[in-house]
Amino acid sequence: SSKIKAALEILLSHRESN
Amino acid sequence: GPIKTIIFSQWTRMLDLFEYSLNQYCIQYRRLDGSMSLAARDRAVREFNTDPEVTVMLMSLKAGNLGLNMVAACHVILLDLWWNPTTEDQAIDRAHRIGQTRPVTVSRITIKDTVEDRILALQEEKRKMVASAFGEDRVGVSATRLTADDLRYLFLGS
Repeated sequence: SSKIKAALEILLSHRESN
Repeated sequence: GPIKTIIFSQWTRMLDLFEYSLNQYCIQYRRLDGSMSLAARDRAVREFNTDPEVTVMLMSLKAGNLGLNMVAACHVILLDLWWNPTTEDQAIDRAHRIGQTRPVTVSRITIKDTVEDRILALQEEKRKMVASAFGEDRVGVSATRLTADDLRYLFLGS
């Protein structure tokens, strides 16, 4: 679903900056 | 500590779907919903707060909206909207409360041109109403109850 994709993008972008 | 995230949905099936994606990306998570025993909930919260490898908490809006201290998280993602904004605020306050030392970011994920646009507008109305007459009982009641007019607006538009 588009919501899960969007949430994962947020999550993964924070993970990278971490 | 590591950047941690709480993800809220009001549907446990949505949390199930999210679990599938987290497993695919090998992201460690814990889950908290109303079907779990008190002991299991305690354990999930404790492990999320203390284990640096566990970076995501999946929570149902109803089970996780009050009392819990989860300041280990500084990021909150809401997968769906609740018509009463105070319910969402209480959920966000799990991370944004005394003891939090980092800025807290909140992301609401909505789908354009769906009923969610109208839920956002309804939330705005409720916020205005509470702000304009804070402390008055009648307004307090109408802000926490979904009226027939609200329902008409949600499903039929203005």
